[in-house]
Amino acid sequence: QETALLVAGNTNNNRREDYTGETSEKGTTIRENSGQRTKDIQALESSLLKMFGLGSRPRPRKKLEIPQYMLELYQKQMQIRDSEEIMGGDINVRGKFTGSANTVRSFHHLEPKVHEAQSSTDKVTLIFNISSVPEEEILKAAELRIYREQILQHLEPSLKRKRDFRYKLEAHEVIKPQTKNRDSITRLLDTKIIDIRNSSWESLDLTPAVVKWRTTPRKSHGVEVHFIRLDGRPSELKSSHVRLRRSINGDDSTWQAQRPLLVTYSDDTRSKRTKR
Amino acid sequence: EGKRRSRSHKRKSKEQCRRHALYVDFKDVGWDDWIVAPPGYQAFYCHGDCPFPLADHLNSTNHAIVQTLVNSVNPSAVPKACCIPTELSPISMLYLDEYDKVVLKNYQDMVVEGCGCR
Repeated sequence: QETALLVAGNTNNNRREDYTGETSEKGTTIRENSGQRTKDIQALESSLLKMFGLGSRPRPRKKLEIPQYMLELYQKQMQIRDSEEIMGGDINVRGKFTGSANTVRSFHHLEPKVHEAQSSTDKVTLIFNISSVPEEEILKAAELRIYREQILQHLEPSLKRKRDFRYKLEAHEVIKPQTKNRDSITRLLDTKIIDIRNSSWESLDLTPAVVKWRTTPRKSHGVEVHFIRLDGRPSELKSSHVRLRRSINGDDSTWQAQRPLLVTYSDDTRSKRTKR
Repeated sequence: EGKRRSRSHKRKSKEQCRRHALYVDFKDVGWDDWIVAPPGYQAFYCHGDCPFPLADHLNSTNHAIVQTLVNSVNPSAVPKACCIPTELSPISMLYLDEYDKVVLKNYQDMVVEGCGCR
């Protein structure tokens, strides 16, 4: 509407000049009003974005994949609200101590450059940049979600006994990264025992590490994921089971759907303070 | 009698305080590129008169009853009680933030569930 007014103002202005040779002040006034209105609209948008906890209007890249887990979480929230008429703003996830969390954020790991690519198949370091989490948010929980795809028994001749199917998935926080002379120093955060005959998403608790990364970002050296046999020996599998790195043959959309995902659950206290 | 009749006529012509439909469409404000879901939401708004005497369904407070009573005696002394949201609920929003990260957030007090005279 403002643009239309401005155009109309200009047109009137030109016409008057054409026929009378006089300059109208009307067009200028409309333009000034329009400028004021644009400012008002911008102020309104900025206050709304502030309400949403955003510094500026997001301009997302065109082809961004939304993680399936986030879509499912949203759907679950909607279902809970419809069925139980919950008035509270907490996001409750089964099996997670999310407490009063009202915000869920997802992060993909920073993919290493080609020359930095890790050769080991049973140990991968994932580094996440979580600097976008606002300081006002109190972290309640964090999990690393890893997808694993079933291994068909006939393709793996080494799988004979029942115990051969059982593996361990471990998440270690990197305290000191690996150097030329020394292996990395890590601490174990969480372990999951898995059966490689099934496909599923595994959740590993990273809460202590993520809390630390937020308070001291310089200590953020990532997380090491170990995929080992129950007896501690390295995996002998020929095919890849855990989706920790991009496959040479795999397409991008499959990788985007199956790549590891760090999910943080936090409590944005800003709105609560304002309410009080 | 005449005054009462005209008052009741006025009361009928003025709509009582209640919830009205208001759909906020994110596409209309050009925010559909960063808000993944929902496409919009039913926000509702409260509008209407708070007449004397206040009915039970108007969800009023003791103070609102007193204010309305004083207004009915001397309208110039005090205004009527206001028709405002008395019950609100949150909405969940799935969106992309400034850093292209996917965020799911519950925002408090976004939907009017009930209106009343306060």
